[in-house]
Amino acid sequence: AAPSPTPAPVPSSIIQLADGELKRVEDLKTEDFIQSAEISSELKIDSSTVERIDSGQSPNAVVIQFSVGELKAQVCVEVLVEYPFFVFGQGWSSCCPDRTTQLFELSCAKLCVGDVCVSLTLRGLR
Amino acid sequence: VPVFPWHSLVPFLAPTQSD
Repeated sequence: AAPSPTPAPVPSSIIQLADGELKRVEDLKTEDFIQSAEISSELKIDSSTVERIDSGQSPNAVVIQFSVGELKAQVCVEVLVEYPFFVFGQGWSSCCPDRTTQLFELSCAKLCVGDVCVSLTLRGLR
Repeated sequence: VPVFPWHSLVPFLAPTQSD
């Protein structure tokens, strides 16, 4: 599966956590996702490990292969290089942090093979 | 400034097995 690139989060947005607390997107911590998922009746937290990063169809795109969840399902996504993911214990990370910072004013780390990203799945989906 | 519920970030996170 290779979905088309999706838009990145609007960095100046305010996010309301499951407990009602308001935070800016750039201030979110790993614990915020974990705690919100614990409260949530619909979503649970999962992890996706970056296995490979290849260049994509266009010069500013990359194809990232993830190993998802306990079943280690292989999922590929093609995204723009500035697209940020949220890495456990590290925060927002992209393949081109400079571009992400420039475009979205979202400070970012470099996304690397082996990074474990936060993902959220619907409870009871499987 | 708009306020979004936290789950609106789901599409922006890493893929899941259902993707």
